[in-house]
Amino acid sequence: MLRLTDIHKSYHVGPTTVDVLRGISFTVEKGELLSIIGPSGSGKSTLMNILGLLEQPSSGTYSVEDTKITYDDDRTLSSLRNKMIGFVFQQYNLLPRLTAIDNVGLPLIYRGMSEKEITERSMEYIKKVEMEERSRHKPTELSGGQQQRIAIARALAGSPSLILADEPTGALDTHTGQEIMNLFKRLNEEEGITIVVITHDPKIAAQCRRKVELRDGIITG
Amino acid sequence: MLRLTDIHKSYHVGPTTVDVLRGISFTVEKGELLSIIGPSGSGKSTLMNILGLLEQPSSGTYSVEDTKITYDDDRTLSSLRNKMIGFVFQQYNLLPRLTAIDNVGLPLIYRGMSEKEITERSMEYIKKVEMEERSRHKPTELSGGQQQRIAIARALAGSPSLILADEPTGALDTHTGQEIMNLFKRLNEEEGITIVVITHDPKIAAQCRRKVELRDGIITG
Ligand SMILES: Nc1ncnc2c1ncn2[C@@H]1O[C@H](COP(=O)(O)OP(=O)(O)OP(=O)(O)O)[C@@H](O)[C@H]1O
Ligand SMILES: Nc1ncnc2c1ncn2[C@@H]1O[C@H](COP(=O)(O)OP(=O)(O)OP(=O)(O)O)[C@@H](O)[C@H]1O
Ligand SMILES: [Mg+2]
Ligand SMILES: [Mg+2]
Repeated sequence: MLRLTDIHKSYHVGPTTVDVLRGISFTVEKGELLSIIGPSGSGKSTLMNILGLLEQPSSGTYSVEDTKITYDDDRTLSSLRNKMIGFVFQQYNLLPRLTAIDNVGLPLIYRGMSEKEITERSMEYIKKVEMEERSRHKPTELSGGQQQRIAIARALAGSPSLILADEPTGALDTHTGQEIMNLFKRLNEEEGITIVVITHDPKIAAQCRRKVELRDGIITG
Repeated sequence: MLRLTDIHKSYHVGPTTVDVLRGISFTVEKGELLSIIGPSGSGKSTLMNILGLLEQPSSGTYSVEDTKITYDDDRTLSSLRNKMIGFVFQQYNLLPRLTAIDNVGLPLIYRGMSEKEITERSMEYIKKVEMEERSRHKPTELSGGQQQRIAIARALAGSPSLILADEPTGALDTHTGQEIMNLFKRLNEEEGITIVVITHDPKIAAQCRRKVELRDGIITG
């Protein structure tokens, strides 16, 4: 379903070149529940940005459903991304001036749903992450773990075929984090959603059927 | 050293009142290494904001070194805070337009150190968190765990007598997180710095000499 071939990604910081991804090749099959693990700074979030069509590799090929991504038309790229992918970002990226429920409903606006349908669906996913008592709070009126759960609800509410989750349990206590993993496993098993989880937590990685290990920008396991 | 007596804290969200801390009393002794644990939303960060003189309780008393805090003079409060406390915030709060090294050096500006001394001291602490290769990156050019380590270096560089660290290892892999705990333990044992660590990680809490358990805004253990 998603195929990365010899992906390189570098950034320029003043005169320096930082080689972040140094030749990544792997495939994510439809319906997989996969974890990406590795030390801080090894390139996991950068890899997720490329998988999510948010960043272009410096070289190498990325194919989605056997179609090579060409990066020349921004609108085609965002339309594909909005239809297909739900993101849980490492720092949540919630809109500070919208309430929790309006943040969750934002991706649904592009789907031609009525306002009533959007509200119902958003509330349904807010309940799945146990945040119904805080649905009218703004992000600054939520704890770190509550913001993370709203970001998760937002990623799921649009029923995407692919979920890319960057440290989705990082701000959660063990019990709440496990609830989120149970939710991901259910969506994966019952609805066939492909899920890629970046995590530092070996207990979370162990619950994914496959584990890709990144270190210094290359796959080491 | 720090004494909380019957602390209550509520917020207003529209017509609703959210009672976050519902009668907290405890003491942090000089030189302690203490962990605060509890579920997401239980009030840990709010408690830390009160300990750190960043927020005023709705009722109850907070005394620092036997002096009751009165909250009427903002300048006395910030001066006390800047002299005494180093913060590691749950979402780092780095300044996006400064490089990593300039973020670390920011609290030192108020101490009358020369520019050369500030740069040397900042680099010393950047090395302690293994970030010397990224000292000229801005926060957006750093990974999540790298930003967290810069926030930690910034908290420590001013040699505060109290460190308040909110999930300081949340974005770090197990190995790097342990390096940070080793650093905290060294500072606590060798320099007598009082350290309060909010954490979801039982392995981190187990390394602190005392554990305070928060649940629904009250101490339950
Ligand atoms: N915009 C950028 N400019 C320059 N360097 C960058 C940029 N973004 C990331 N980097 C560098 O690329 C490397 C990998 O970053 P990335 O965010 O992918 O790491 P990560 O594996 O997600 O780390 P963490 O576990 O700490 O979140 C880091 O060394 C980082 O400093
Ligand atoms: N400014 C605010 N206005 C309204 N409610 C708030 C505000 N800040 C926090 N809260 C509420 O207070 C409660 C405690 O928040 P706090 O950030 O202290 O939790 P926490 O224990 O740090 O959680 P986490 O582990 O998720 O970081 C939460 O239910 C949150 O919704
Ligand atoms: Mg990352
Ligand atoms: Mg918190």
